[in-house]
Amino acid sequence: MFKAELSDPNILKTSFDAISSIVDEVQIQTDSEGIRLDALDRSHITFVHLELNAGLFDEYVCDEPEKINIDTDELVKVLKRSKSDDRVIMSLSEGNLIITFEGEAKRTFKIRLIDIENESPSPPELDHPTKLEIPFALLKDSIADIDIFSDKIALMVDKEYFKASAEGEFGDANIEYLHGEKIDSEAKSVFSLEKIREMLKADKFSDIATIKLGDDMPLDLKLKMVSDEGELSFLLAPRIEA
Amino acid sequence: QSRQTTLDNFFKKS
Repeated sequence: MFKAELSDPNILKTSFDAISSIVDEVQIQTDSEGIRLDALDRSHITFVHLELNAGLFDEYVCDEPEKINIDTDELVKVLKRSKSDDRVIMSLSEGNLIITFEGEAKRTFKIRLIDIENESPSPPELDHPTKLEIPFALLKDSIADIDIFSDKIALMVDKEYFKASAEGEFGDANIEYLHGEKIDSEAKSVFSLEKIREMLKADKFSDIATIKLGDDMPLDLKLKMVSDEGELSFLLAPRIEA
Repeated sequence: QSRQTTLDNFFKKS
């Protein structure tokens, strides 16, 4: 039996909004510890990992591990119908994921489970030379700034600053943020703006993002809940000079 | 000019 009840639907809504723009299908694994998923997009550019611990939920029951294979578009369409003060209840029944919103009315959706052939990949351990925390809102703003001139974004870290920049045909944009961390090295990688925008749809997760950067290395972006009961993280392959 | 890489190499290394 699996049942998970949450008083705030926004976490699920925004996480799966990000996840659904990266992967079409996903395998959600549940056990007594909580819910997790690992997924790699079709072109192997973005990897996403979600972890929601049992403690995050108001009620959580999972007496044996389950695999919930689901079409992420269908799931997001349903989750987007939630109102912010609805309670969300997820359960499984005869090949369906049941999602119930309890608010003014009780609304129930059944989403058919699908077959997924590929095993979920485990994330690689990467050894990034730099790690820093930056406000999520600043990252989101930077994307909008860069978007004026380019579809690529260069992310750089040095001893003092985190920098985002772009050089476009019609102009340049530069964002500098004094990170205040103890960082001894420098790193720079270039990424697709569109791919970063997809990841940053996960709004409500955390106000702080942890970023790891290297030279021409994947971007490691981690959003961790203040309560430590949930984590959403991404790896994004860089663009490199041809 | 730049080209998009994939995560494949990094997955293999781990």
